[in-house]
Amino acid sequence: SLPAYNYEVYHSLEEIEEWMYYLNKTHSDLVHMFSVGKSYEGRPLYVLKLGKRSRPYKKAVWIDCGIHAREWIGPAFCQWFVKEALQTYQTDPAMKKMLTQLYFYVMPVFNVDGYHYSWTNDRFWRKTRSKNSRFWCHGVDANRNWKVKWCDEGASLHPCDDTYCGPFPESEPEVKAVAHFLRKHRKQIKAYLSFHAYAQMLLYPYSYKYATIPNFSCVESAAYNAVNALQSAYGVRYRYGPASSTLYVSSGSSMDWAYKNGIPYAFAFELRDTGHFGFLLPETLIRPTCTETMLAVKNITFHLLKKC
Amino acid sequence: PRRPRYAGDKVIRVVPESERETQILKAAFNRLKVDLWQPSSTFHISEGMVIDVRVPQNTSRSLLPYLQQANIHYTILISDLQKAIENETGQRASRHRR
Repeated sequence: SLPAYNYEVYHSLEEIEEWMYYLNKTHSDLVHMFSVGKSYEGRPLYVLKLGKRSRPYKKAVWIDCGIHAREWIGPAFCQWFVKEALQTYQTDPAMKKMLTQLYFYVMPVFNVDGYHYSWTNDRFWRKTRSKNSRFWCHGVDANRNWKVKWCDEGASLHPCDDTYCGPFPESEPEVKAVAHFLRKHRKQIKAYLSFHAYAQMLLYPYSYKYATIPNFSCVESAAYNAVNALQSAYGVRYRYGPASSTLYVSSGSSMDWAYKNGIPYAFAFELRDTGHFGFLLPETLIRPTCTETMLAVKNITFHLLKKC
Repeated sequence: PRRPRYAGDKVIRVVPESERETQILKAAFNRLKVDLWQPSSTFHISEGMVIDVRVPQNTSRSLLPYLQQANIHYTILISDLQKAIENETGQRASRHRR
């Protein structure tokens, strides 16, 4: 049952898939599970569509977690978000408004092959698991494989590097599948949120260059309010700003692609922490991390609902 | 029994304070093929940047003394990575999980 699933532990891919199947069956008024395609190793790429079927056309928000396999707090947050949506829909007017006026497409694990591999073989695996014909190294950085200034600064052409951009843009079936979906729904999707770890940052475009986006004032104010909301929970500070100057320059990222594809609010979260635990954020910190991040996501959603 | 995969591995933090230190670190990390936690690539390493790197046990035997000889200050974020992995999932025994 929904209360019985433990959202304060990290779950294997199989457990997450079973959980999605369960929600799809038991919450059909608010949840619809579907697949956007298959991974390199043939696994389905599941997405949960959350929201009340209140009107024929509704704007939507896309949320993905686990582009990088070792960043486990990402998928944990995606599951937490879904849990909060379903558990508070009736009791929280804000959540009710969100799910009535919008759809949320939530992809709890983007890089399913890599995530499974990080559970079974190498906890610190980052990339996908695609094979390279000329080198013995596996995988492509799924956040360098998008068709936006592909393989320019901050990405590598060497297959053994952790930031390998791939042989060509959208070479990874996971990236291609999600890109296809987002292109198809570009008029509907008004916000793109991608969850990574770790650095405690809220980033917006551009990653690939030092430049100001056209709708800077709207996006900047959304980010400012979101990090303040996040901080209100436990006092945790997040830095925010354009990814290129706040983090570093990188090309081929999903956030930049989403923005270029016409999604006006594109953000990448780098969740807790800042290095004390790094990728090994203890399960005891899942609750506070997800609780504060929910505030930021709700804040961005309401910013989106108001016309900026 | 088989040695746990990350036994003896460490995660260190280093912040280059000069161009000299930046170049030394880039060269060392490229040569030793360490696992960079942040930033994601040696390409991004620059003066003043926080660098977190996972250093396997056999590599740390040469890298850490090398940094000391080069007068590059580092701190150990995680001294026992295997233990940190086990502590990450406290609510279930990791042997059951895997």
